[in-house]
Amino acid sequence: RPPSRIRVLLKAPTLAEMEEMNIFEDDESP
Amino acid sequence: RQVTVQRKEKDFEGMLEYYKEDEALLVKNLVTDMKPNVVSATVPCLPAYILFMCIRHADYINDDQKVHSLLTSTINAIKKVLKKNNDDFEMTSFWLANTSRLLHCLKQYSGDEAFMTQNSAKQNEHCLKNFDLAEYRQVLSDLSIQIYQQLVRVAEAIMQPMIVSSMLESESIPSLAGVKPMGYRNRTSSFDCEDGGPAGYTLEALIRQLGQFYTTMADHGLDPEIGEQVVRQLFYSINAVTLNNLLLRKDVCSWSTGMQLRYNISQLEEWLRGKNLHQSGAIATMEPLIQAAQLLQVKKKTSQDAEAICSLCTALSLQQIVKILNLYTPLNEFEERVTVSFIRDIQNRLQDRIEINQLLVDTKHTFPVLFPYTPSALSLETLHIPASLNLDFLTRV
Repeated sequence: RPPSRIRVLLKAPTLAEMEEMNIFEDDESP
Repeated sequence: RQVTVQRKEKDFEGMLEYYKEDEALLVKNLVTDMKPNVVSATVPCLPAYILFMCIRHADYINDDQKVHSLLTSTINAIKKVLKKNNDDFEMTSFWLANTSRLLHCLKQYSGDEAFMTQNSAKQNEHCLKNFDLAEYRQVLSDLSIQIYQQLVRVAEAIMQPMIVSSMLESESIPSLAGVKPMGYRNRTSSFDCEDGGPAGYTLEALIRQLGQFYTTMADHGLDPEIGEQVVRQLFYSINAVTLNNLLLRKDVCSWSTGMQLRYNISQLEEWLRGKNLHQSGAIATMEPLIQAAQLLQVKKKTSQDAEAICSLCTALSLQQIVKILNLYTPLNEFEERVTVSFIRDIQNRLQDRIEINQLLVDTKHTFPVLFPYTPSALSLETLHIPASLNLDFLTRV
């Protein structure tokens, strides 16, 4: 069987960090 | 002589390609503006599969920015939909099903052998080639927990006004209708009238509501194990709210309420069995209420009665037992008030029992949720995207 591929770990902020970055704030306001 | 060259269409490999400029439209149509009924006649969790097939293509072309961007926008959009629909059971259930399915897909197609044991050969071919999305799996797992908590909160809020009325006040056993004294019955009905509200909820209405929750979750393709945990949490809530009410109201601490409660609990148990949910642990959460109902019905006179009560009421605290005995109110000449010496006997017998000495049950207690890994047998290349989703800018690859 073929050797398993090496995949690159994609870094992601945690959900809490995403929340701190305010990316979930409503962006519909003008 | 004319030669016709027939071009064979390349096989669909279960990937979906889009231009980066179309990402916002993709997320808008698939998440922000999605209504559960639009995909109700298709494969359950279709939005999750479509999103995953888009991620697969971004992985295939080795575009980490595209993967980052799509996952962040998707998580962002799901959070906003949940915030906007924070009292909508259907929407919350739909996004719990889809978020956990997307999480399962990231595991199933991760290339990690631990997640591949049930994969078909074709599914193994569809594994991600370039990226390890373990950190995004963690984000989706945390998001799923948040959505689960919202789902329980929404369901509890819908059930809250029904519990006391259906469990303690409505008369689901027809033969018991005449047992209650006139004063009690009149008070109940005049209360309803003064309030201008609807007549009290029946047990049937409560069970119908549970059935609606269950059907909605099943229709959305939510993992049965998660649905079971929602139901167990709701049964806990029925137990806590009913027991607390019983502990604070003299007018319901009677033999006939005990009978009513036992009947109601057996009906709830029957419902669990009918839905194949009897292994969910839901009925175990009602043990304190079951014992309280029995306590209302057993004899409370002799030393043997006291001993029997002590071995029966293991899920009730001493404080709760004493309170129920004190509140116990005879409704006819065959029943008697519990004597002070009998209650003292119980107290003496149970004084060494180690327990948290509190009267009321914590109605806000939540069991920790577990999301077991549930791979799907579905093969990505067989998925059909209905035109009604307005995703014709996606190219099948």
